Amino acid sequence: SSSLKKEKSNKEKIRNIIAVASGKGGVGKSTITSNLAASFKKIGYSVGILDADINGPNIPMMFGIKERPEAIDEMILPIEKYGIKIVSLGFLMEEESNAILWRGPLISKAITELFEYSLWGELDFLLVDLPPGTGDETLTVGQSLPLDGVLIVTTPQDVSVVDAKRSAYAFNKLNVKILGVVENMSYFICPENEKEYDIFGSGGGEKISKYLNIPLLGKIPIEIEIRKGGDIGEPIVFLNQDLKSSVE
Amino acid sequence: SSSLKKEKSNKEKIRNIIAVASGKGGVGKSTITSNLAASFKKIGYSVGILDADINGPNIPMMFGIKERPEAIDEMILPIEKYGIKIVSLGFLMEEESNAILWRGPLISKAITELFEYSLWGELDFLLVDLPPGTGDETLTVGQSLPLDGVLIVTTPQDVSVVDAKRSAYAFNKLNVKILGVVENMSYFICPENEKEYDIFGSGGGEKISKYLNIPLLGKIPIEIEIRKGGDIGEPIVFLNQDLKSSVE
Ligand SMILES: Nc1ncnc2c1ncn2[C@@H]1O[C@H](COP(=O)(O)OP(=O)(O)O)[C@@H](O)[C@H]1O
Ligand SMILES: Nc1ncnc2c1ncn2[C@@H]1O[C@H](COP(=O)(O)OP(=O)(O)O)[C@@H](O)[C@H]1O
Repeated sequence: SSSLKKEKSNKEKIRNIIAVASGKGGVGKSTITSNLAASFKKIGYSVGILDADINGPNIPMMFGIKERPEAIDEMILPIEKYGIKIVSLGFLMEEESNAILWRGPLISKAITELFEYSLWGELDFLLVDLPPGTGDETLTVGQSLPLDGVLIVTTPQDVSVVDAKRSAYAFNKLNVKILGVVENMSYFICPENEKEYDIFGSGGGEKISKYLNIPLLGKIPIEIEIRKGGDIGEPIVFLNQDLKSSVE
Repeated sequence: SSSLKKEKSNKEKIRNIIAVASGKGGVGKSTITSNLAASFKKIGYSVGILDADINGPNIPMMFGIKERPEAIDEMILPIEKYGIKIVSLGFLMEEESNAILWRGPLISKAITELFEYSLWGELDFLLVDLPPGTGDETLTVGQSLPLDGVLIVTTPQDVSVVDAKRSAYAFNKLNVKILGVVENMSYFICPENEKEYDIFGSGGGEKISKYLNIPLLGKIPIEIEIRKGGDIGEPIVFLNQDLKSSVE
């Protein structure tokens, strides 16, 4: 069918499609996706982001995007911000705070169509921001998108580690290569006295790295500037701080 | 059908069924559910928890539960810890780190069955811990369980506030009464100098309270002891700290 042809052409034009997953919510997937894309862009790669978190699309906010994408011959023209091509279901909601009340089958269809019907063009990297859990979105992205790998994000504490293992379990079953793990919110440095506080514990990244035999690609501290960047719509990497993106 | 009869008897025996939702993941729903249940228990109410976060069931870990529930005549006997009756899909997984790879319809069926086929007995409160998002779990709990209300949890920053609004939008559509909002991770008090740091911003609770015209029931600071309680399986309320549970 014509859509199969479209998907082929999309995949041929995109060198690497990498999903960003965690199992647990609120660990920093969207923040890492945004800043990783920004890092890739800064060093000269062409990058896109597909926001597959249909119930909580935060990528538009993290890039300060308020406008809606245009359609050309029934294809979606991604919105370009800081030179990064972005498509999110969040663009299709009238009000930012409206919720999509869809059950599984509709969600799955929406994700594959967002991928197939977007005019990504030539890309070195397409990052796919996943929602928490191992439900329809994860299964659809793992089964229907030609993924080259998945990056697992965890925070140091045990509840995140067990959910990250669940996510890895899902991707192993889906035969998707796990590229590595990034530990986020590793510690908070009190600005007054430079002391480190393990607010969310420590060692989660190492535990996942050992358990899955994958590289620990980086540890990112809790920094107020990182959160601010997400709220004002400008990834911190663009604000002159070098996010340890040894993921490259 | 017999299951309808069962559901009736469950609802007749349970005085209040309250869902705990947030839209965004990692804001503290499971922590608040666990500590709210503990607070209710401490003041003499009979309490149960239904962990409806099928892809990331963290309630068993937060109560340090390792054993599996027994079944009596095809009914599930909830596990009782600290006097709180707990049922979670997490109990049905062989390994803690196995993931449930179910799509929407199976998830929905599992949630209604966990509610209907558990021997809750007489309860003053049944708290239902929801996963993030407004997908199948939220829709099923809102449509199939006789909810008396929902408690919204947010953290102070904008991305949480917009997801909390999406969650409220969903519950309004489902005609479920929104009881109030709890702001979690409101600030971090640096133990050295007692200074407060708005790591995750400020004002999210007030914004939701004003936007939805619901009471702001409490603000909970970031405390390392709260996270430790979750990791060691003992809600902090039992560790002698009084979690501001003016929700009662
Ligand atoms: N290292 C960090 N330091 C401070 N705040 C962070 C950090 N990583 C993420 N955040 C903040 O935490 C919140 C949750 O992050 P987000 O990327 O939305 O997580 P997820 O996509 O896993 O739900 C956001 O407000 C974000 O700005
Ligand atoms: N007020 C708090 N202070 C410190 N840590 C907290 C607080 N609330 C939650 N946490 C920790 O943050 C993590 C996420 O909380 P959790 O209750 O699992 O969120 P959710 O259920 O919304 O995903 C857990 O490790 C928990 O211990």
